[in-house]
Amino acid sequence: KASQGRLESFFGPA
Amino acid sequence: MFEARLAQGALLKKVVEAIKDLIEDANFDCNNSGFSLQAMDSSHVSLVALSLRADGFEHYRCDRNISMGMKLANLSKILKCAGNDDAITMKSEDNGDTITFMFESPNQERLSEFDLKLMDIDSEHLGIPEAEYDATVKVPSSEFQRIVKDLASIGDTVEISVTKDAVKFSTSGDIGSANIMCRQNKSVDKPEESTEIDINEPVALTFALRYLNSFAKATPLSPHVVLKLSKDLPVVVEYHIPDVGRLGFYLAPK
Repeated sequence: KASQGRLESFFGPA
Repeated sequence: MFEARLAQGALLKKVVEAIKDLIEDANFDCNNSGFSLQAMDSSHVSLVALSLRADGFEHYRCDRNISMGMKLANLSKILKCAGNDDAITMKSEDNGDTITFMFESPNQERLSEFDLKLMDIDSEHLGIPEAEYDATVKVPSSEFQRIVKDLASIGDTVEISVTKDAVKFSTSGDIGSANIMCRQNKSVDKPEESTEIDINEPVALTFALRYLNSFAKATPLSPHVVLKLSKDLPVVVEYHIPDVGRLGFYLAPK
């Protein structure tokens, strides 16, 4: 089953 | 002080119903340009971004930037007390510890006021870069809601693949598999039924259906939903709220 990434691995802090 | 009056109070009710199961509590940020919120679900897999423009309100005043922390379940309890045709006015003093919601019935015969206690919430904001997406798909929101609901009865994840003529939603699970294809259809007679595809690059990404089903609770806000997809990036699921703003959801791919 594919793992689920977290959003922080795509977007940095504002 | 902050004060904003929304003639169509039902909009606010629908927004909160759409996000309250995804995020527990959130800061509502108010400034001169409008009313907004950014919050992630507890597992940090999805993000909600709401923006309601100041000019979408009948009356809008915000003297100082303020951030009002609210528990969505409590906000929902209060907004459920507003009639669907009521106008809703929100009011809060600078540094106040409550927000007041005033509901007015259309004939002004019934006026009610509810105060909600504000809370301090630590929130992390993510910087979401303006990006050009590989594919943008606009489908009727009710169609999208039906697709993700139907597929969730077969599997846990959906592969969304977009080519220039069609968008395909595929899943598989213990009992079998399913795929649903929506062809591009720029219906002039019934614009609310159109499916439009704007593509730079064919793209296929896999997402958890549980989150997409949660996003689809925003269906009453808009006749269409816009999906923006790029290889290896979170999908954007966007509901445009006519004349007022947008409710966007971001979901990391599998």
